[in-house]
Amino acid sequence: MFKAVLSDSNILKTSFDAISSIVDEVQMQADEEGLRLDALDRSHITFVHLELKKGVFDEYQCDEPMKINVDTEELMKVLKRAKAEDMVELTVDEGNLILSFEGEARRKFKIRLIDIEYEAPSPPQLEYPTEFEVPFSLLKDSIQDIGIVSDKISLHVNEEKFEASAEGEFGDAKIEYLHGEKIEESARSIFSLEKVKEMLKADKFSESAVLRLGNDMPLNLALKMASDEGELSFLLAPRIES
Amino acid sequence: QEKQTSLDAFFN
Repeated sequence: MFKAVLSDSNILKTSFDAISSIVDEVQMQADEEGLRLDALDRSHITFVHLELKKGVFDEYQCDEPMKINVDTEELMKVLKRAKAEDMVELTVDEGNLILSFEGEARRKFKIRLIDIEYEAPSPPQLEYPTEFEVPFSLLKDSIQDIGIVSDKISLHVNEEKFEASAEGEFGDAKIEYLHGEKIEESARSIFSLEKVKEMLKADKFSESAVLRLGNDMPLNLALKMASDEGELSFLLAPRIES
Repeated sequence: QEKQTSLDAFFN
């Protein structure tokens, strides 16, 4: 028996907006602790991790661990139909994930479960020299700014500032932000702007983002719900000078 | 000129 009820439909909507742009299919794992998902895109450039603990839900019941494999595009199409004020209920039957949106009316969708042969990948454990928090909106603005001049983004942090910058053929752009955190080293890596943009589609998950940066290391970006019960995080492989 | 790396190099 699996049943999860959520009053904030935006959590799923915003998470899967990002997830569905990164991976075509996912294996969600449900157990008594909550729901989680680990997925790696086809070209192994982006890793995504979603964790929604029991406490995120208004009601949560899962008697035995189960795997819920779905096509992310199909799921996203359905989630887009949820209204902000709808209660979302997730259940599963023999071959479907069932989503019910309860508002003015009760609207029910079934999404066919798919076969996924492989095991969900586990995230690599990396040691980072820096960790700092920035407002999510600043990241969102930065990618718009950088997009004017380039399709790559250089992220740099030092004791004082976090900088997003790019040098393009026709011009340059730089965004500086005083992070106000204790950082003792500086770090810089370059990323594909398109890939960063995919992760930042999850713009309603959290107001701030925790970034971990190293030199020519993957970007670790974590969005945490205020209650600490939910997390959406990403790892993005850098572009490295050849 | 940089090139896109994959996470595989960092997975181990």
